[in-house]
Amino acid sequence: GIDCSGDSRTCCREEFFVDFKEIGWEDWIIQPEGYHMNYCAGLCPLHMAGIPGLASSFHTAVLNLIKANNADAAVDSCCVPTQRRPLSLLYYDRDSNIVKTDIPDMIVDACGCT
Amino acid sequence: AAKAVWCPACGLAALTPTTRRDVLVALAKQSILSKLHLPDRPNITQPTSRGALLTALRRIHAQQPVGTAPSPGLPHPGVGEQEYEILSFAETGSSTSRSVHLDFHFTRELAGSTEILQATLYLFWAVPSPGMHPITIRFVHPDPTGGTTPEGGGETRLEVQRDGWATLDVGQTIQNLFKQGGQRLSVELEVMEEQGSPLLAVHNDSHRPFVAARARARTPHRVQRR
Repeated sequence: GIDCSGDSRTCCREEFFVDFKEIGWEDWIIQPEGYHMNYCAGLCPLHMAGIPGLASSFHTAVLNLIKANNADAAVDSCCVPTQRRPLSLLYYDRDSNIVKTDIPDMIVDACGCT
Repeated sequence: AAKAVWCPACGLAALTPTTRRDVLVALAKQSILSKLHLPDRPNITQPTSRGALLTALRRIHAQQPVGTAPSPGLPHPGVGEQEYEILSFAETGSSTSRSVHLDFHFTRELAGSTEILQATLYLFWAVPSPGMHPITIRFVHPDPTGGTTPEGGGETRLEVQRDGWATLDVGQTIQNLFKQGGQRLSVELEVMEEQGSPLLAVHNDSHRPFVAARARARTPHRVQRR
């Protein structure tokens, strides 16, 4: 995946950090101090469909076949997360118990065109 | 609009930086709360003291050193299955010279949507004289009228020999409690003799009794191959 830079217009990963102290959540979330959420932004021209990240996927192959065989069925390519990882949280629940869990697929690590 | 259907993030580019930030923060909040099955952020009125938390974490790590495999027989989490580790500290109820009452509260979200993989009750005892000291432990389930039924949760015996932490497996007890829709585990500890009996440390913050549990989000349609 590509990280967004100042003049980049094609599909890339934009970093976005939510500071738990800034949103007033530091009293119930013990760790970490914030959430590296990140998101995908940018353009996906048709010729970029399926790259990077999803080039070898079954879905990409099917979409490319549909596009090649039937122009009417062609869909726009879209900039989406292609790689994500869990967010580990240590927090107080409503009964002041301490809970640790890994929430799957919360942090966007890489983006690509569908 | 047609493009936005396909690309959820496309609309963000059209927003001003301040609005975009507000939208993303709101999305982050909503996402965390929904994944934790919380309707709203918890309001913490009585946070656990740092001393109690550190002691509990040290105890758990002392029993399960870093790098050790999970206990035999414990199922491994599958792909996408969310696991929870829960530390619940006791609230002390009525006590006499021979008995102590402890309460552990679990949230409705956890009790209703998770299955217990493992749970251990940790108790710190101070023993005044050497030898074996038997202790009776009763698990009491609340009944619908608000009272308690000692028969509901079972009874077990613990032998305390020296000062320090004693542990007891309470996995099945908590699982049964959750199955019955309960959220509160009540424990009654009774010593046999009044003189020379071990004392349970309940008021010392770093020796506060606690339950350490591992739970897994219950999947509604799990298929098992026989």
